[in-house]
Amino acid sequence: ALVRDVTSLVYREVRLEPVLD
Amino acid sequence: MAFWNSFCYAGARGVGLRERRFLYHESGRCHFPEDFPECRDAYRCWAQFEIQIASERWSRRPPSKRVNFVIYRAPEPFGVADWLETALSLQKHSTSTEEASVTKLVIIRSCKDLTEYSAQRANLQHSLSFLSSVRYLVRVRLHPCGRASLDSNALICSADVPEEYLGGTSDQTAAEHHQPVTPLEEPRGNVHDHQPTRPVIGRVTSSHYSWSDGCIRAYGFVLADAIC
Repeated sequence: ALVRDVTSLVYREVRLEPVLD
Repeated sequence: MAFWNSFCYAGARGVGLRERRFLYHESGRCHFPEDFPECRDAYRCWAQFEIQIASERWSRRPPSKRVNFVIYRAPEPFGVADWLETALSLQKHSTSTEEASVTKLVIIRSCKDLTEYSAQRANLQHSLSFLSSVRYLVRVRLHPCGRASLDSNALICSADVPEEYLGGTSDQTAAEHHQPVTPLEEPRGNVHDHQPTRPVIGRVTSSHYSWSDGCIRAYGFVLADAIC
């Protein structure tokens, strides 16, 4: 997935991992 | 035993809000209110569930080994009194607003429960149409590349953009005539400049540099449909 700050236009790539107990 | 332990038993916080948030972030637990944006009812439901689990664990111990909360005069021994509402305020809340009975909240704590709930939802989808619009959130841990931490409330977007998102989906006349809609490029420097060009699936709630991991550790919430 990609993450973008609210005030910026730059996307950063992230890896998602669900946190479940 | 330090003298402030009795205050902690009575529900006082041992550290400040910022330090407690950092501790919760390092241990991977959820922290209120940053980790639950606009989800106060869901958080209350989850906290009640936690209290129930803690009280059951407490009652399973032999009576001579239990902490006697009557001696310590703890009003809510399994919750924290400052942000959890007391029983009196809960009664007031339930009598004043009846929204809590309308919205049904589901707590899913494991991957097994999540798959069971998805299967149950898929079975009920044919009979009950309103369940198909249920969207539930999954807490995720993010692994960003680079060294800069993410802003809180940053948008998590899906990497692959569906075709209908690029073309104007609201334009029904174009869909009827099967004309390809060219995506318009907005001029820079106006309001539309900051609109995300990809479908937003979640939000980042907290992000810190973790000294135990040696890298950026971030948490957030995404829609469960985006994960599965």
